[in-house]
Amino acid sequence: PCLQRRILDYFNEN
Amino acid sequence: MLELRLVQGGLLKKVLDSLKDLVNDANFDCSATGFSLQAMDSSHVALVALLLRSEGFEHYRCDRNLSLGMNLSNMAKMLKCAGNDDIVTIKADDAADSVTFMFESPNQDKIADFDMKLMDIDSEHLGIPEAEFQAIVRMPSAEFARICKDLSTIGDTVVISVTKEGVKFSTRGDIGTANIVCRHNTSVDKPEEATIIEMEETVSLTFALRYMNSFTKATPLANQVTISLSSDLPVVVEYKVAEMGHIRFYLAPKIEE
Repeated sequence: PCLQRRILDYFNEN
Repeated sequence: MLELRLVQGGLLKKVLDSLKDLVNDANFDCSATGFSLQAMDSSHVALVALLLRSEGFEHYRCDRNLSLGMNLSNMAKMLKCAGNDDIVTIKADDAADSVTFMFESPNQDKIADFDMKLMDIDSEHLGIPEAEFQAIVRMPSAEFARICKDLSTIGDTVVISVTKEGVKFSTRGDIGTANIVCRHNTSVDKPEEATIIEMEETVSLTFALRYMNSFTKATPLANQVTISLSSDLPVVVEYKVAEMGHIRFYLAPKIEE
């Protein structure tokens, strides 16, 4: 079982 | 006032074809630097960043920074009406609620204009830090597309591993497993057929093939694709847009729970 990470876990909102 | 004239109008058609399945609505940002877009897919798993530098346009007038909210599938429909060799001009007034696409045939015997309604889009703009990658793979874009398509008939995810041996694409599904290894290879007739692997450290990451397949819609834009990997970052899949810019897809990995 794999968990799909989200882009928001890596990049912050400007 | 915004007026952007692109002699290679076919490029814009290809750009839209590579975006429209991933993103529904997006803001195109126009500034002195160029025509750009940043948008996430609806699940916030993937992000696309497009840049078409102003120098790449035959004529580039952008009096002040402007954000044009567009439905990408509608924009693609309009651009489909342009010939592949047409010159495309994008025009908008500062406070406009619509954008005009003008298509001119190469010998100027046919001129068409299409007006598309703009929309207000509340989008998040993310800061993407400059990163050092553990491995960078450059390979023929058609080969990468073929691999993603083939593997998605067997499994839902791809493990991309870069070692001294080369880059390995692996999947597993109900019917079995598959592994495809591409080795560093620069002894080719044409530079676009080369596979170049730069590795600082071995790296292995798992991604959803559905997104990878969506990114390969950009294959007609460039002969080569660049895949940049680091164990603690989203993968970056980059296609150059002629000499004028790039389209970069970022995809968050899947991790063991």
